[in-house]
Amino acid sequence: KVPVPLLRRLPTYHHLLTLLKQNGEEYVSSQTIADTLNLDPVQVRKDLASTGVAGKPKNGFNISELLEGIETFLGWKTLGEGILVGCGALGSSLLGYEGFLNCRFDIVVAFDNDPKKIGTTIRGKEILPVTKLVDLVKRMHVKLGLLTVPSQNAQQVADLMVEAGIKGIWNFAPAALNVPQDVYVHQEDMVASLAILIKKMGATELQ
Amino acid sequence: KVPVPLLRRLPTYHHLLTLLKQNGEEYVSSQTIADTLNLDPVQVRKDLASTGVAGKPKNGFNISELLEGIETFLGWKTLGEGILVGCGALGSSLLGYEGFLNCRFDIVVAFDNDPKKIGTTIRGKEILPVTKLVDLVKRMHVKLGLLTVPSQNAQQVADLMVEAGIKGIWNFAPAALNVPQDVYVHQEDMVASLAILIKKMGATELQ
Ligand SMILES: NC(=O)c1ccc[n+]([C@@H]2O[C@H](COP(=O)([O-])OP(=O)(O)OC[C@H]3O[C@@H](n4cnc5c(N)ncnc54)[C@H](O)[C@@H]3O)[C@@H](O)[C@H]2O)c1
Ligand SMILES: NC(=O)c1ccc[n+]([C@@H]2O[C@H](COP(=O)([O-])OP(=O)(O)OC[C@H]3O[C@@H](n4cnc5c(N)ncnc54)[C@H](O)[C@@H]3O)[C@@H](O)[C@H]2O)c1
Repeated sequence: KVPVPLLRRLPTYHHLLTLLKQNGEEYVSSQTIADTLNLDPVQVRKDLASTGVAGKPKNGFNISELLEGIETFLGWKTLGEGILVGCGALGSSLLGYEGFLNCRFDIVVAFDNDPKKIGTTIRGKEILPVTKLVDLVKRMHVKLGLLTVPSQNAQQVADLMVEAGIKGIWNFAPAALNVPQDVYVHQEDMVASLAILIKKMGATELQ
Repeated sequence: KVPVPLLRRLPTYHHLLTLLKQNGEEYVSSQTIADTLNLDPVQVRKDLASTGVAGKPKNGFNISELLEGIETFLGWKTLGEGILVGCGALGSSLLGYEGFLNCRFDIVVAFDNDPKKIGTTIRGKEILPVTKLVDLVKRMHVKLGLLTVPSQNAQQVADLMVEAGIKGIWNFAPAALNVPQDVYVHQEDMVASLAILIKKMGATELQ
């Protein structure tokens, strides 16, 4: 079982390594990563070791090797595709989110049920009618679905995804979903992040 | 130091308790909460105990008391206000997010630098010019800021927030911010959530 804090930190390292590589760097030390991200160097060394990639005493880590190691460890190599249903404000922002490009996650097709949106292009993706979801997704073998519709429509959309063979649903709607045992739902909850932020700001700011 | 998983679970209880209360319920048992949310009953009992609210042997917990206990524990009572800068796709979706209403968090004013947006209303909030941020936020004593502008403008907006007396920044842009010691930044990172989802779906789905 992989600890969730590690799963949260590795994408941050990946993001930094991508930037370093774009700047033409070839090697990096775990100390540099720790300093740049304001993290504990012992923790960073432990995290990088879990990917199986070793650093060299003088040069540190080969950046391309480390990127490859993180991507394989996180399973990004194979699950690079997803579909999105609900191209409203949140959906549009996710369609264009540059963070997904860095980790090679691609939203390959987007669906909506609003006639004014169907047939248009949002952030470079063509919007298809949700009536075509089951047929298309089955044929494309995509296993991951982002759900960004209003809560009252969330279950109905989840049912379509399950019927299409989706095995992982990233649910942004604040509504609990009923899905079969073999489908995993990740509930994205901004309110939980807000709670953490407020707690960390601590009592001193509440004056 | 409060464990982060607890900070993530408590808003979920709060959301459920709010729905129960709206349905006219007065009491609830920790077992019911555990069953409804598919959680370990021992964990739920421990979590609720941390808010200092005690249940009664026959009836269980008084729902209003428990809501009050969670809100006080999380600091929601006092930090109910925030500002938002960057009313694009993501910002608009956060302006209208019903999850914030449930936990009594209110985005009291929103700013942008796009002349086409300034003076309009998005999801019921009037969009003000970012040039007015420092003056207004100082006078309103708001301590929390949501940052939803493109990465290249993130630092500049953070500087304005700090100058205005903001002490907690919820940063959605994938860019590291430089802020004084007494300002806390919570980096929202969808890619981390994606990594967790992909890992939890496990190898079986990758075929
Ligand atoms: N989890 C979070 O942290 C978070 C943050 C913000 C918003 N949200 C949630 O995300 C969801 C979307 O929010 P938004 O602000 O983008 O709303 P929105 O109204 O702008 O967008 C919803 C979109 O879904 C489409 N839609 C509705 N029913 C559909 C269906 N059956 N099939 C296909 N498309 C359908 C609509 O046409 C619209 O384009 C809401 O549930 C909201 O609560 C979650
Ligand atoms: N963290 C996450 O998980 C996540 C998910 C999606 C998007 N994002 C990020 O959120 C940000 C916004 O994304 P979006 O899709 O809404 O983009 P967008 O282009 O739709 O919106 C950006 C808004 O910011 C405004 N703006 C730009 N510079 C400004 C300034 N200096 N002062 C005030 N307003 C300014 C623009 O006018 C626009 O309205 C981006 O940085 C994106 O990478 C993060």
